[in-house]
Amino acid sequence: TDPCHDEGGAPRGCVPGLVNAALGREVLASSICGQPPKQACDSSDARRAHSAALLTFTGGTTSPVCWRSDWLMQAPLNVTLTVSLGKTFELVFVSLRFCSTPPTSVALLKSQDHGRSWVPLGFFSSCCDLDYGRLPAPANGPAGPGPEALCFPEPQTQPDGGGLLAFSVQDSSPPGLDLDSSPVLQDWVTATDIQVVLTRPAMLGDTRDSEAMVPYSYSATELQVGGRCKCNGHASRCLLDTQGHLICDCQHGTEGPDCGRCKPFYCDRPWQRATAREAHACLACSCNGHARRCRFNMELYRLSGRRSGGVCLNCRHNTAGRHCHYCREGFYRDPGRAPSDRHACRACDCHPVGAAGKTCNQTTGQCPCKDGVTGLTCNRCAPGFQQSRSPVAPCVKTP
Amino acid sequence: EVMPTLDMALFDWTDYEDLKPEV
Repeated sequence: TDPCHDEGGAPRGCVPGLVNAALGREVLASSICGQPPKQACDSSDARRAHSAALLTFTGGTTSPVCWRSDWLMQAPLNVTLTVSLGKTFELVFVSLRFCSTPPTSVALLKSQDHGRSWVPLGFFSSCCDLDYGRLPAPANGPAGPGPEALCFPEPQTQPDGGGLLAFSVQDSSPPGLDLDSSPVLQDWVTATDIQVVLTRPAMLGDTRDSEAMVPYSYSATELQVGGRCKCNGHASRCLLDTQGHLICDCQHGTEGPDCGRCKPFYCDRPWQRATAREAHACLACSCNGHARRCRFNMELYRLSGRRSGGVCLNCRHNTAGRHCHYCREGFYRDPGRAPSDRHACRACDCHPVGAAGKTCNQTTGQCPCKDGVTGLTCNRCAPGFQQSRSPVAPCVKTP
Repeated sequence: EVMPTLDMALFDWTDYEDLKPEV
């Protein structure tokens, strides 16, 4: 039942479910009626307040149910609705329900950097050329190789007097483009904030709210941003952290708000986004349990045939090497212990007089002995030799 | 034949004081 691992525990690509990312999020409206209070609209009176919170209200029944802009008596007639999603999401659709005759010109924008910069996702207008300098969207999506902001027909007035703005990322992408294999499409659907710019109201009044008929006023409800919490294929859900920020519940050795990097010890190969076919999990470095840190080396990774590029750092327990797989100078491998054993490397313990050095054979533990000296640590005279009084030549031939 | 281990007490360090290991 773990979406990120198969029955055998092997990693597999996983994604959070489709949600309304705008639900319960604060909406900033550049215009709200009732500030200051007017005849039918008073932001200080709940019965006559048409706040922007009504656009993303989480539930229950309220009256009124619609946000309403202030009366717009003269140009500019732009009113902007901005919602921060609190985290990167991968968009699927955006919709906005109008409570009165829908505007005849709307621009939809997104930000990927929490509102610092904006790019258009699409336009909706009866005069694409005049309003946005664009041709109407082709019936079968953009002609180019990648997705682009197209100009769609303006929202149509429905029998109840309202209207629906509906944008689907699919409509602005060339057919056949696949999210797994297209970095361009991945970038296109990525957003942290959504902005709806209502640029030209219909010259008609409200037919759904109980308010008086007022020209030059926008009124809407149910701003929905359908999308998936962006976790790059390495999490099946997003959670609130201790500071109340939405973050991915990262798996596959990844970390970060979007699982966008490998965890510190998981750098045996470069980070990659998971796909439906390949998990591209970050792999832990192979350090035989003797190191807590490692670094990635691209040169070694290439030389290994793109299999392994991790280099262990600060090998402990007297081990050394890229994988802490051999003993450091002055130590040798104890054949009776596993390579991961804390005591896998034993001190050479070369005799201070009998040995010619302190470094022994790393496999056998044999110290380099002076002439006539024998033993693993060079601590005895060889047969036919006897101990002398000279520390330089500790064993001499027996007379 | 197992030879005895080197006896450190038998060595004369007079001319090799700088080589004498710390005990």
